[in-house]
Amino acid sequence: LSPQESMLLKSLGLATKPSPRSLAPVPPVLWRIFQKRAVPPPEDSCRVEEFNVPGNIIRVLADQGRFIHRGEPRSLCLEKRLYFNFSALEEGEQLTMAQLEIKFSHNAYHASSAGQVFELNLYRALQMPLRGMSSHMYNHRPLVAQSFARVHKSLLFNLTEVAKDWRAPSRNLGLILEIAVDGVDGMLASPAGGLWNLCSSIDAFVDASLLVVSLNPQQCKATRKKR
Amino acid sequence: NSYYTPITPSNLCKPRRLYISFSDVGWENWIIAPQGYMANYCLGECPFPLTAELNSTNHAILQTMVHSLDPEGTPQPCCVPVRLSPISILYYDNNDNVVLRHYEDMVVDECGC
Repeated sequence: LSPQESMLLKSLGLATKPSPRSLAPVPPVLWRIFQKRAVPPPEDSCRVEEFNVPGNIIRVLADQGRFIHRGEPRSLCLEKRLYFNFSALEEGEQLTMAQLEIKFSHNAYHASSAGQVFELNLYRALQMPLRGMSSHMYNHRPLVAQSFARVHKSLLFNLTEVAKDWRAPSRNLGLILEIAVDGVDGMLASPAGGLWNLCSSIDAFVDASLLVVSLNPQQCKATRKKR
Repeated sequence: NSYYTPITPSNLCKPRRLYISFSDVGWENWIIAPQGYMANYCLGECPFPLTAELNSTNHAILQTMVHSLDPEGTPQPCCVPVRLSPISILYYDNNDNVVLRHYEDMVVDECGC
């Protein structure tokens, strides 16, 4: 890099010039905020009005965890480790909000599971997965426990306090996501014979991502001056 | 791209157009948007007497007076940005995350002495 380019990157708070390997689509929420801020620029660019929190950096971190295939109990439609790489957050940045989004490809209300209720649980993982091990130790007291009857396109969970813990790499062990059919076996005999797969709605699961808002006080001097 | 097209033909202290093109600095593969932006810069004279539209400080008024009396000894006041705007940049970081970042004081809106 030329000295000028290094200086310019540094002034933008970037230690190096990013060299992305894959160009993920821009999350709609970021594109909307970006467009809204283009004209006129916000009074305070160190606050994210859309979430009403301080912040001048908004990142959408892709989930890097894997599916867990245990097969038991059959009422468990989906079990997945969620892991978000927090190394992108720079030292001195203050995390002010973290919102987990679980996306499905469409709103699904599967006729065969009419009235069927799903149970979603999020657990704090207690260890990183070891190669070849299928057991995933996790804290059995769920961080989130929610039931829903209709698979919405997107489910949002506020994980700000949990995510603050993840700033320390040794504490960033991720989460375990479980979605189960509430209280029954996942496969029921249909009146016409054969099996109803009550979990089929969950097949619409697409991915999980974490929207993280943080504030870099160094780049928000004006705010500091105001304060 | 730096080119000199004064907004009003005058050598008084005013914003001058400066467009920063991110592809010019070879950043187009990691910056998603914008492709560039109008940063502008300040250029021009701060002559005696300073008129109101030159956004001058009291000290600048004093300095132009001294300059008019002793041009060799005391320079004119500087023409500097007095009102700036932020910009937002959408980009990919090294972990392929999409980042929206806001930067304060990136566009010169007004200049003053």
